Amino acid sequence: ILGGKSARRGSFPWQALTGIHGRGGGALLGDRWILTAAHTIFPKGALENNVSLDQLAEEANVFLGHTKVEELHRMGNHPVRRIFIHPDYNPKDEHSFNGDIALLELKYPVSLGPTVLPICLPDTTNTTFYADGRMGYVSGFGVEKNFISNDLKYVRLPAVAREKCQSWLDSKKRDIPVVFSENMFCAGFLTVKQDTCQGDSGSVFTVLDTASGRWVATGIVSWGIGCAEGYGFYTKILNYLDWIKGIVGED
Amino acid sequence: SSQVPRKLFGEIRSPSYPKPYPNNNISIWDIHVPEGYVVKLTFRYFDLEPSESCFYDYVKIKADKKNLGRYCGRLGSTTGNHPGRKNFVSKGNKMHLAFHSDFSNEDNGTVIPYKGFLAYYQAVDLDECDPNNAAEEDERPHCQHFCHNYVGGYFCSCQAGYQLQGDHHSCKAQCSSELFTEASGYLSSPAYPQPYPEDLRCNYSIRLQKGLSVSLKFLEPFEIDDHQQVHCPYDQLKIQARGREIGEFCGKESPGSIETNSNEVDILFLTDESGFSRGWKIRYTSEKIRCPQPVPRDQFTIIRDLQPLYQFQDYFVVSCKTGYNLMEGNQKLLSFTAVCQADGTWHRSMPRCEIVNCGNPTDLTNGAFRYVNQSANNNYQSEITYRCNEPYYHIVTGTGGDRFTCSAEGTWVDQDGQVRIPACLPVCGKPVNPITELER
Repeated sequence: ILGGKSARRGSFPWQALTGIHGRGGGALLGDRWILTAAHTIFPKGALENNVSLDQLAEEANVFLGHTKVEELHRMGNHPVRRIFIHPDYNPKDEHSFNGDIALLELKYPVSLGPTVLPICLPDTTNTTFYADGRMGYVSGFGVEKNFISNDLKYVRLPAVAREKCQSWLDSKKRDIPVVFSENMFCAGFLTVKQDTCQGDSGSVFTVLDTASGRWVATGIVSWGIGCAEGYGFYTKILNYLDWIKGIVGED
Repeated sequence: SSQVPRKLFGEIRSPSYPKPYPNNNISIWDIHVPEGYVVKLTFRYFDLEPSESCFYDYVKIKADKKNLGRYCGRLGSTTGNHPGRKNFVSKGNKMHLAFHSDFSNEDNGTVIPYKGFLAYYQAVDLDECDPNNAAEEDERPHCQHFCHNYVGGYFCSCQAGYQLQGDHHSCKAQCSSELFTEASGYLSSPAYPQPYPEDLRCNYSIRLQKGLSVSLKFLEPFEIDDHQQVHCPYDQLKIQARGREIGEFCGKESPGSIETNSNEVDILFLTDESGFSRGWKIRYTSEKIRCPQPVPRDQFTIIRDLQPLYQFQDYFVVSCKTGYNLMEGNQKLLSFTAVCQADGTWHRSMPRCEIVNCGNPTDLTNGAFRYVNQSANNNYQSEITYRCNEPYYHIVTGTGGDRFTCSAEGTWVDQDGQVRIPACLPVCGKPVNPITELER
């Protein structure tokens, strides 16, 4: 997290620290599911993507319940029973992060408390969460000023209108085009140095639903061109509710 | 003198008959018929010299050591003693006939030819049973109880309950193995209400089918030899039921009614060598043996259709009030029936009813329950409510709510009778320290 602040314990109780292919983040759903980005499990262009999901589940590390990495490690790993990767995600396609969403089922349900609580999912009818300028918060254990963070940080970012995202993307004139699909949204600033970065992938973009008073996950940290050099791109959770509910159930 | 052979009939003639009999003749005939008969003699023809008191010629008849007469003369003679058609009957089976003729039969110098006599005898059956036919006055009756005459003899028999003894005359009470198998009846001492015989060893056995109980009722009069100081030293009436002595009785006071509670009863009556008591008589009846009235062990026990009386083969069914289990020892029963046995006991003891216990309520993951009622136990009708560990979980119940009651079936159920407990689901999006921006 660039340009952010240190999170207090209990402010982002859904935040998970993952260690599958390097550091990543995730969010607790219910009491036994971790929502994260698919590419934290199957990185784009990685050679060892032939490993089975069962194997990866066996080896995955998931930590919950603290804002300090060291404390998280001390508190112990939450074993993973199964991994579900969205079928649209293609690790071999380095141009597209479409379908960059995954679910980890923990072997044992976690006991909820002040420092471990789930995030809500958005209502299927509510699209205002993605309106231009809608403020949200992202937390993560990712890189901050070129150093990977040992504490949970958070930053407040506005969602950005699709046209702006596309327009900015088009202006970057990259040699390798990157797809901005409808299953994504972008957020952040063009000039303010506040953004998410490597190591934050899988963490969730959350907004406060003032009607219900609940924090809702609207996006998953997915990709960007550098860090704090423009907008960041997030998987649009609203488009994947059916897939999520199909796996975790209606609870 | 001649012994007349034992024939059933015969003829006796004076010497030379029908020619005149000789003078100075004594002829004797001893008529002997078989035992069981008497002799009946009749003169068909009688013509002897008549004389005063038959001094000269005569026929003398004797039987049973008695003279039956001295006869002489001829029909129409003014002196003498003509037998005519008289039947001479002995009491025994012998008759003695003696003929005597003197030295002449002259009457005023004229010899009168007297022809003598012709007599017939026959054996006539003696009715030994007729006391008038006793040979001697002090002769005892031929039979002690019943006499039955037949031609040439007789035999004796006895009253019911008596046995003819070896002398074929006397009767002794037969009561050593009397068996009674009817549902009711009478039994008494021999000859009741006449004095009972001496030296009795009577044994009356009542044997009925299992499950019946014999009741004895003594009738009046009741009289058994006794002693004022010593209990029943002479004669005793003992009553036993199934080998167990119920009592020993004597005296003049009736024992009244006795309930034996047994289907096997023995009555022993022992008498000594003397006494003049009238004895006893019992009417016995039987009914199905009774079992004790069933009584519930507690206030939760229900005896279905309780009857005022329970007898052999009757049964009763027990259940419990709602919320209570039938228990026999440590075993829970689905039902209970007890049958009255042949010995008057129930084949099972009364069970008890224990309050249903639902056991500990199911623990609620991420929640807890608490008892609503003060007693805080798991018994029937106890109540609990579930709640979740708020604010991190919220409770999701069925339509029956979060209150559960211990049911009569032994399960915790909600208001709709469902056993499924609520669930505690995570509360999302409610951090305890939400981000609040101060700087603007």
